[in-house]
Amino acid sequence: TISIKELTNHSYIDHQLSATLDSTEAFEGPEKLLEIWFYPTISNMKDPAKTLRSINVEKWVHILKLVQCEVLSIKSTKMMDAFLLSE
Amino acid sequence: SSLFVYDHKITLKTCGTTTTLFCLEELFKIIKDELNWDFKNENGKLEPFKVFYSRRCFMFPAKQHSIHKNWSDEIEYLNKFFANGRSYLVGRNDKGNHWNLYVTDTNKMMIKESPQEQEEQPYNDETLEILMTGLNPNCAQQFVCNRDVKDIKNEPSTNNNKGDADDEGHLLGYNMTKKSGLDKIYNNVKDVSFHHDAFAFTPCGYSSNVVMDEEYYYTLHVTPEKGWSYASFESNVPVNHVSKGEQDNVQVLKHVLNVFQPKEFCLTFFSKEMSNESFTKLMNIVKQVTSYQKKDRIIYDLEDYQLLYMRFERS
Repeated sequence: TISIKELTNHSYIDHQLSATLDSTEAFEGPEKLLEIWFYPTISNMKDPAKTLRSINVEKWVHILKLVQCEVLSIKSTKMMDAFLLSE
Repeated sequence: SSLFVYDHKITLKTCGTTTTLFCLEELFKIIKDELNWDFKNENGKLEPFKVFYSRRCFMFPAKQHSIHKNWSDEIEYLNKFFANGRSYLVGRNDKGNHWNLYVTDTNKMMIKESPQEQEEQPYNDETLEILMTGLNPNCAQQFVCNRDVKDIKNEPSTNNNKGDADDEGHLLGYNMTKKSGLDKIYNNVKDVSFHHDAFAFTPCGYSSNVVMDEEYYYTLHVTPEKGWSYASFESNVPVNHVSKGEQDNVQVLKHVLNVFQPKEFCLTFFSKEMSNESFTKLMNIVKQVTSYQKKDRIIYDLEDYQLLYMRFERS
């Protein structure tokens, strides 16, 4: 289960977007789901020191703008980064 | 919408009229520039390890942008980028509720270099997705908040504030998760780590990401509007692992259905093997969801994955 501390441990949060976002036009339910496995595992990479998680947030924000999404917040763990997006 | 970034893969799930595939060119350019990863083959096509693109058919396809209005246009676009892609239309083509899938052949050159692969994936890499329409109005109402949107667009940005709880959308999202019981879908008997992030949109709508055991996620997206209400649940959490065998994906499905009580739902389940315990149990759930009638049950052998697709309507 969750505790209230989950509201205070984001690795990134955009309060301005959170306060101003209006979803009135987001009428369509079904989502588009894109999954890309660049490598089967981290051990396949030539240099595991640099991975997708090495790409900085600003670059992801730029990529997501092309999708018409903005980043509301991010939770990071040892193994992954989970982005919560607009739309 | 949600994005999950692992060291070696991404999962991007986007709602509404987003233009998901328009990120591909820039995504691969940035990956080449930043990481020196170049997946182009001698024909100029991209060959990463594996690509999946899927969606249920839209309720309002004409309102989508550009290629996303039409499945065949999306496939043509994907084929410009990727080598060895193929597409499937799953379910009844004459009904407005089928499901579409595009998948590339696995780049087996990478597997040969990875003898430890099986050791690194002890939980069989499974993904369960439940797509629900016609939500019970009382259930859908839990995801309506009607908070005020502030007109502060010209004020300085407050991005990247760590440890700041002063955020109404996230607070209401948190409350919706608690109230609906969506934080208790899995019996976390193993007491693995649990990270939650949710947001309540205005005038309505809800998105949440949960990360369990640092590496597995489940994500929910809800558009509760009467007339086109919709909810989705997607998870790669290995239920047997986190529940120490006390729970299975049938119980997970029942929990999710109980929260939304949809008129109709379809489920898709990907696993490496048909002998996967969850695959077998889900294939035989008809007697366990007695309020629903099975309309479709389709199994695809996708080379190195097995796909189960089932669609149900309330009796």
